[in-house]
Amino acid sequence: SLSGESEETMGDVDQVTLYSYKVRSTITSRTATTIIQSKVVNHSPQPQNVVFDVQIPKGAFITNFSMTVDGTTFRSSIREKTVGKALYSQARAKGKTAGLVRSKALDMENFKTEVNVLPGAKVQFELHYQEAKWRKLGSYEHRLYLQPGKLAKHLEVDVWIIEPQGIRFLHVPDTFDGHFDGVPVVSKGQQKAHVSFKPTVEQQRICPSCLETMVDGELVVLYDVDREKKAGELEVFNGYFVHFFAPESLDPIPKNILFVIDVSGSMWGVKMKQTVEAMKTILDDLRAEDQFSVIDFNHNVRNWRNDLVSATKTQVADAKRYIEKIQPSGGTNINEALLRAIFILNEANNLGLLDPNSVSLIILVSDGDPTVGELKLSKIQKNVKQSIQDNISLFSLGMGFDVDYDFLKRLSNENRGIAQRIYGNQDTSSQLKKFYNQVSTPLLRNVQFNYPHPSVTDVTQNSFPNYFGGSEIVVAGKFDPEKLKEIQSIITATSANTELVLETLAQMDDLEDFLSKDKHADPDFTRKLWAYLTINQLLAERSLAPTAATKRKITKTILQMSLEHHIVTPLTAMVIENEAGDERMLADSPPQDHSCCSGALYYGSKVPPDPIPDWANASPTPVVPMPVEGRVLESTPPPHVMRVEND
Amino acid sequence: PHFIVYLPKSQSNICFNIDSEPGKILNLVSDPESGILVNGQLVGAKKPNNGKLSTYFGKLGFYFQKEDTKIEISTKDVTVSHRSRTSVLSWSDTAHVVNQSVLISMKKENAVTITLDKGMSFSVLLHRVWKKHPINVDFLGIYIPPTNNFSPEVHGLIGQFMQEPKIHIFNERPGKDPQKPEASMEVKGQTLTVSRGLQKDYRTDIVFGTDVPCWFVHNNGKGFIDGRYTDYFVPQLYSFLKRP
Repeated sequence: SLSGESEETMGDVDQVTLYSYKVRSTITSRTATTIIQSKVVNHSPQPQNVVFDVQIPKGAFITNFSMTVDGTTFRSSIREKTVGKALYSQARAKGKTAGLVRSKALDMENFKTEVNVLPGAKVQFELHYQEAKWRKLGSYEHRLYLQPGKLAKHLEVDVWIIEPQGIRFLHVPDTFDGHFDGVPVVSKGQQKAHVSFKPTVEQQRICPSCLETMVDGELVVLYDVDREKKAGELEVFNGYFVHFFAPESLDPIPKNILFVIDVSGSMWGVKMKQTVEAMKTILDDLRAEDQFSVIDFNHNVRNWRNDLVSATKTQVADAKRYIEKIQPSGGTNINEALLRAIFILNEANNLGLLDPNSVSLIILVSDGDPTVGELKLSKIQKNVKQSIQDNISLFSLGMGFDVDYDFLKRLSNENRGIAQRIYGNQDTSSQLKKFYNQVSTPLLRNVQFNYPHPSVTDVTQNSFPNYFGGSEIVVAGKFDPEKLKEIQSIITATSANTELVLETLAQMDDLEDFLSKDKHADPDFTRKLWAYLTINQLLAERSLAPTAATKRKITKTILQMSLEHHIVTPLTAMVIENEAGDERMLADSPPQDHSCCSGALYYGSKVPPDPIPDWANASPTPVVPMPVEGRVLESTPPPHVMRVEND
Repeated sequence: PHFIVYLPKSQSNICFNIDSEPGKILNLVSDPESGILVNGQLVGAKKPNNGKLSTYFGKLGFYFQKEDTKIEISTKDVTVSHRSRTSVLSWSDTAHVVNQSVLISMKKENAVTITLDKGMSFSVLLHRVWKKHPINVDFLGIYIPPTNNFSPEVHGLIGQFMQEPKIHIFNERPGKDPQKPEASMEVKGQTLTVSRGLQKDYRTDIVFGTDVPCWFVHNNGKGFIDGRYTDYFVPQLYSFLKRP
């Protein structure tokens, strides 16, 4: 946001002018690199404070920042945190600050630079960040937060999407209440698309005579890639590979699902109302072959049914009535509630009441820390981990800001699930439903990615307990192009009715030609995605590290990778300095719940590659050639004639 | 589609064609006793060639009753239904799928092999043609090894030959077409005039195929097959053959 107004066409002249505000995003195979650039001129007769404040998605990695103030250029470098702080303290820039601050908005954080600018001076800011696009509910969502703060002489947003797999659909929903109808221009080809958003100054105005800008919100681009051709897409380039896996045409696996809902006093009011509303929709969505129950807890733990019951209409209706009558009050006993849920599922499993092909899920909804019963979070983690069976996945939804989200994340990540934050200030009900819809359709269990060739290394998490329809599992790794011309992958999994083995072969030149033809395509996308996945997964593993030594080892790896790949992570900071090095700013990332790959639905594990299962190795029926007895008496049509006998 | 039947005792390949129309479903193997069924649905070329519309197998249905498994193979994908649940595999993948005792191995854009525990197997080849070809369409080929141990009651256009008929070929002579000798063949109590010809086995060479010399039975295999080929039409992809 920038203080003051700008030039003749846009208000009185003695202020700061936003000359241009440009955003360029390039998505190459789900790897997005975004550059935000703005140019400002101080027309006022006195020094002005100019703020460059951009929102970036949480989980995105800032990779570069540069600033030119009145001809002096400041460039960024990524340093280990303490080194960064030391450099900064040696040469604090006068009248200039930078920093990464927690954003009040959903799933975002702010990169903010403030500079005091002399009269007549020009300033240019440029920030680069990268992120991975995670497939949710059947599409990838690219959100650009546009907040120029004032009318801009040149406001330009360009999004290029390059997907070798082919783009199935692309959509730019209206997020400005119709104010910019017709302004976004979409051009879409088979494998490439471009969205441009370039409102004129007049179009930017909130009203024809207003001086304020209407551009304050998100430009959203939704798309998905072609899938009906094959289940997995293995893309190999420059010594790295990324493997996208999102099979669609499989029947859902029956689920055994337990909803564990916090009904302590703090849930009273809107939260509970929205939770009940969401639960009613979710219960209606259960399939006949699913089994379920509901546990509500405060300082006590109650369950609607003592056992799992089939999701018949009658049972669902009864469960809804039960939920509607809940009155939140009292404390929060998470430990007891979770152990009860685990007991019900374990018992049902031990009694053989569960479909052997089914998936068991616990979905915990809570808005606060434990206040009754076991209060020690690590003890709760231990209790849960010790009692939960391997076929159960625990998903946690943390509502609002009072909840210890990191605890829920650890609790879930170490029990084959993930945590997700539910923002109280947004429509809680739709967030709950949206999350549930991501896990409502399990299609595969025990999904494992194997890359048998020994020169494939540094593979990211490659083993996942579940795969849910509408999402996508992404695995990446490195290989030595000198030794390997093509990469073989073997995916093993269990579907609703079969054991599955999928083999894929891919070589580098599949992409080489394709990428070289497009000036926007990022030839570095495989390396970036691999680094993004690896660092995020290491950050999550670090919070689960069982010993200080393990934690130190992981920390060292994360730091090394952050520096090598020029990424701002919780372990590094960005030092911004001028050529002389006598003016420095420090952009440090805020203490945050750097959830692993925010938006990723999976938190898997790393397992050594398995060979193809014996049953799949069965060589296909020996081709017994047709016996070719004595040659024909006479010459017959020459063999190349592609004709068979006919009447 | 053209058929090649190898008769091990006679050490002879006998072949015939079925000239029918798109959409018709032919029963290829019907073995109610072992609960095995194979049907093939015809697909037509994009347009007639020399006034004649060629037909091919566009879809094959396998039903293994005892394993409660249905496998539908089309030129687009392979659908495996086991009990009430379905998985669809695409020809773009190399995949192996097993449920209970049925193993399906797919080789990307090439072939599917179905293997049952009891030493039974079937191979299906995918013939992918150039999309813009004015006449040709994608089609399938099916290969059933003579080692499959069906029940003695097995029947169908191909199944009936699991019980090898006795044949006697004699009086080889030049045919009307000098390049194609003729002969007489005694089979199932009749004497047929057969022509020497070539069919194609595509398993080892999917494009050009391997020439398989054979004695060709005219008129849709009349006299060699039991009854007429129209007797092998079934209404659905998973209908067993109703035998007189």
